[in-house]
Amino acid sequence: RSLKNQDPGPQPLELKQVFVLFQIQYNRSYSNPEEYARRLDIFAHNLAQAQQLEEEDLGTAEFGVTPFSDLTEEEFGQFYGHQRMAGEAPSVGRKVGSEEWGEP
Amino acid sequence: VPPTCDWRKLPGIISPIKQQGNCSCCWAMAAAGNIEALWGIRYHQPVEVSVQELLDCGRCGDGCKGGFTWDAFITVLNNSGLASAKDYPFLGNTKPHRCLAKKYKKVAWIQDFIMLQGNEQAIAWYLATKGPITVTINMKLLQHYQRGVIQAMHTTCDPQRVDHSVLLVGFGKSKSVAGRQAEGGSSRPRPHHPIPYWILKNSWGAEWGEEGYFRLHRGNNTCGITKYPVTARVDLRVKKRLVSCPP
Repeated sequence: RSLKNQDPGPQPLELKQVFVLFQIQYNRSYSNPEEYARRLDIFAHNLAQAQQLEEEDLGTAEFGVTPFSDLTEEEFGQFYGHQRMAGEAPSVGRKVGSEEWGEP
Repeated sequence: VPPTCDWRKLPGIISPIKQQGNCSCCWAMAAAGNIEALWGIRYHQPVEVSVQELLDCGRCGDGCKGGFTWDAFITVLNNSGLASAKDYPFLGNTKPHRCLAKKYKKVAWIQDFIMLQGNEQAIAWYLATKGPITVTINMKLLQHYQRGVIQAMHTTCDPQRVDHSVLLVGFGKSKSVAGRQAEGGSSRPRPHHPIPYWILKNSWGAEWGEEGYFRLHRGNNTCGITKYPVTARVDLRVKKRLVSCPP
């Protein structure tokens, strides 16, 4: 058979198609076209980020589309992290009169 | 320390994967999972405790706005136990609710809680001989995680900036590269040596990650796993009681 007649196999999906699949899988809808466009931008950024993480990872982890792919890193941290004192060690009070007072 | 350990293999110890939804209550869900597992190991009875009680009855009363696992354990001690998840179900919204601790029968309680030494060998020993523990990690990489063992450098996942609490349920070593290729993973180059890993239970539903779980590299404090290893203790009567984690 000539090359022309061969099945080219599965083709990569366009970004918008991937986003549609994401919306269906995770039941997402957006209130207006501006919000849709913003979320599509974030989604594209996150896919690139996931690809970079996979390249940098030293283990066997795979990164890609997840339920959080339409959130910015800040939104993700805000919704799913600790929020209170995020990233900070809790303050530990010293006993009054402790020998540690005055030491570096 | 045994070479592998997985508390999921023992029935009635690890409760189903929880879903925190729009509520920042990972700390309460991790603590609840810790109490459930230790209760199952000690009393051979599966139990699911009320996360909502931890949120409603904490000192601040606004549990959906974040917290740490020790906040949950203090609440359990102050209330002399926890109601069942069935009686006092999880609502998953950010609105604060009145504490209903006195309304329901307690189904599990703790004697105290402790912070373990921050080294991975000590954590593995405690996990294998006593039961699952809570840890707090940097969750940055989990936003895009699908499956496999995360092995990140400290520049990619800062171990000092921990912001998400989960339940540590086991550890093991990944198969050699030939084994992984046979599993049909992605086509990118893989490490040739087996990778030691931790198995962690998340609270983002069973659709996320590896059926709600994820794996982190074990041995170099990946994403700050050693920063806050905290666990409840459900029984002090027999101080040297050791149990065996299924390999």
